[in-house]
Amino acid sequence: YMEGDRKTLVRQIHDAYMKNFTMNKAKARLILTGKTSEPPFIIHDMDTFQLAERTLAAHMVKGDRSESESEVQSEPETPAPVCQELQQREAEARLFHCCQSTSVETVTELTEFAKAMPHFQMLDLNDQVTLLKYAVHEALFTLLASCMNKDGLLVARGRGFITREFLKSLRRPFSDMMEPKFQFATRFNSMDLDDSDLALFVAAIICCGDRPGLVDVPVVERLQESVIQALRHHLLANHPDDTFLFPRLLQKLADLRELVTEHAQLIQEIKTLEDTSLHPLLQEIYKDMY
Amino acid sequence: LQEKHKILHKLLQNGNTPDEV
Repeated sequence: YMEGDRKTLVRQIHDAYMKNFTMNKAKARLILTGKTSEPPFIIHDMDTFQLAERTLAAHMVKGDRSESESEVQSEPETPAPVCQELQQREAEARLFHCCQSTSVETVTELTEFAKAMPHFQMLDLNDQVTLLKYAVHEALFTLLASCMNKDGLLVARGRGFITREFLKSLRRPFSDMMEPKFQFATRFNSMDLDDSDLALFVAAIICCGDRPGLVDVPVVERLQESVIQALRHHLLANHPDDTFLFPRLLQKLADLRELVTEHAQLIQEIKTLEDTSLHPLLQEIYKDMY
Repeated sequence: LQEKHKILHKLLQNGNTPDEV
């Protein structure tokens, strides 16, 4: 790759990222730092969660801000004490389904992003499937970090903010789901990457030559090498004062694999312990993963 | 592999949303 080609690759990957992901770090940071006109609705307990379910979901379906805002003013129904525990269990299960819906939406965006990456669609179709199968959760947790701060996580396309304490207060195994992601996000966000860096990092996660079962490893490795070199040069240009950023970022790839392995085990545990279903797309991805 | 990952395969082929598959 010559310098001109490399710059074209960086631009194409950044464009693909900005076009295909509805939320990005720049947007998320504006919301998280209170620089938008409308602050997100804060979900900090079961009542505010149930209120958000009605208002934010209604907003997404109707696309009518004024109508959903008027619903925010309404009082939540008070559950009878005898039903409270059952209602809480149901709410936790619904929260798990909300997480699944967001994951499925992001997997769809990631697939479109991969397809828009130069040379990806020229790969063997089986290899495209393999690369996405193993990459989507690593990429998902990377993108999730952009929506997190130490206190919580943006949800519903930035219209809601769910607190870390509330997620920790859920019963096991749901309470164990997000805390490791917050811990990862704190370390990851300290590197101060912007969307152009993240676009290349997500591309590097996807184009990985050591995923199990790849048919044509050398072709994937060549693509990986071009993305990794583009990432290295871009980081040096974009963060001239941080010369160790590239090796630190590569280290995060190992951290992400560990995070995904733990997450897959937890999903397995939830499937075993709880009477809950898993979206067919996520079932495909988890099946025979590690 | 494509047989075991029908939805992922379909998303790669034509970009249908998972609910449409």
